[in-house]
Amino acid sequence: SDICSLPFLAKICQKIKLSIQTSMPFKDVDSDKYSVFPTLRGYHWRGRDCNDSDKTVYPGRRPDNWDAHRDSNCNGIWGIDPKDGIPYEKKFCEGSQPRGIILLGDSAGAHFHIPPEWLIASQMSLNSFSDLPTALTDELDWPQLSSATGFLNSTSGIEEKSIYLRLRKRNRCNHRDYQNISRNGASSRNLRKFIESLSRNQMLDYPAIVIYAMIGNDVCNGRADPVQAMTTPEQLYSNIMQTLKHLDSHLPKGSHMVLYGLPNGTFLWENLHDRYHPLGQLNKDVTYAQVFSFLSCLQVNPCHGWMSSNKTLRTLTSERAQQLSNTLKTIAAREKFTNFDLFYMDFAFEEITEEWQKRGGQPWQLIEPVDGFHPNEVASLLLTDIFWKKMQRQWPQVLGKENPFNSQIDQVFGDQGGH
Amino acid sequence: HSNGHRCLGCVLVMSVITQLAQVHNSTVEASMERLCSYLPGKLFLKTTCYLLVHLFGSDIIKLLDADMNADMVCHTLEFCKQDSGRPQCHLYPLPKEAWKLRQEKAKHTVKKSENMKYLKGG
Repeated sequence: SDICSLPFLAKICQKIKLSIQTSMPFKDVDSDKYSVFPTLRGYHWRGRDCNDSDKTVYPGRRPDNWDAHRDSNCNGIWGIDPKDGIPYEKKFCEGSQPRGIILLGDSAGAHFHIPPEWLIASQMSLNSFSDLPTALTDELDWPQLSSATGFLNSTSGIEEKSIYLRLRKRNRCNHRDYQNISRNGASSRNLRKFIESLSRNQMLDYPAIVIYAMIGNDVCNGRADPVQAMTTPEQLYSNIMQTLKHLDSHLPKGSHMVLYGLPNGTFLWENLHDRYHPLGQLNKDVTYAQVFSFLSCLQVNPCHGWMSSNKTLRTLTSERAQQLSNTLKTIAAREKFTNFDLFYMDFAFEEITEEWQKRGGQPWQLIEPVDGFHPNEVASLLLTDIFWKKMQRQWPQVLGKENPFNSQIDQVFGDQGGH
Repeated sequence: HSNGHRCLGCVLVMSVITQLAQVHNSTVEASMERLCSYLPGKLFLKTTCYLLVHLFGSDIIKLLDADMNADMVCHTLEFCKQDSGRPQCHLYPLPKEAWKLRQEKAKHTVKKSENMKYLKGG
């Protein structure tokens, strides 16, 4: 019953389990937390290592001797310009204020996604499950397509890009400087279990924009009485302060931190309950209301509070989410830290819905069809657009300057070695 | 929650098998074969699928051919269990016939199954 009990698989199973438990890369020869392997917390989750046998070489570090002889920060810019003898990194990146993007998030941040074609018999074909091994070894998350650190083009046809790709477009020196420190089921309570997987050296690395986006699990759980298990505002305050103090001792000076509020998840029930779930589309026999009730009965509902027919419970969940968002807002307004400044941003699902409707879409199209819970790729990228525009408008210093050498970097280094 | 996840997984897979048979107007056996053939070879996915068909296939065929739905199959194969004091969990609307009566029929269908004896033996 347990494939890992086979002697020849025991060792590799142990390594895989450790990688999943610690959120550290499975394959990381030099133990610098960056990998040349895509899944199992590899470069789908943080910038690809360009030398996995040297722990002083990894994305996001300040260049060693202006990368005259090697690409110490893996941004694809290195060597000396033969015309004038100046290292390219110095020429193109000095003073450009490079920075990385780090997401501390949950399943939404890691982009949890189960493709509907895995469940819809009429759409199933030989190609349907081609991504299943990748998805399983990425914990059913698709960080390579996520709104914060995604580096692949959207599969949904939407033009909006991830924050990482926007930062990279703004300054090509930021190439590969992304970390998705997210986990399914993550909340303010359990972040301490995997925050150590974050890699940033205060002395050696560039500053970073850190986004804290635990958008649901402090109010979401599958208990029969979910309210009892929700994080209280006092608990949240304490948890967040611990996280922020930890970050203050690890982030390079000049970093920025954005705290995301929690959404009002009542839209889940309102927009889905009478629609057919992918499993019910063939015979018109399974609605989302039935799926939510089945999950609650099995006590595996990811959010009994919002994915419930009980209106009072949905309202209570929203009230607690609002209280938690207010706590985050207060922390952002009052607390000061040495190495980063702090901002708060609402999780503006209403704004996204409005924008999507303007484009001719329907609100239910913004929710993951299989789980009926997570924001899908379109919703996440629309949210990124709101994030970016608000940053440009209110706090442009967070995004840094536009690098005037971008086109020259492109000319000399092409795709900079890929992500 | 592992019991819940096991039950959920079983109901999803049984639903897909049933619907594949319906879409392709094929037998349950062909539908299971089809599902396994769609899976990639990596991570032993195809092998595991064929192994599961080898283990449970004959019972699944008997139950689905006897017009049992995914909920009933998973309860009968004991992937879903009703804990004492907890309600009977089901994804599909309950059949007109009483659940208990139907479950008795389903159990009778796989009474002599070697796999059921194996499962019950833990």
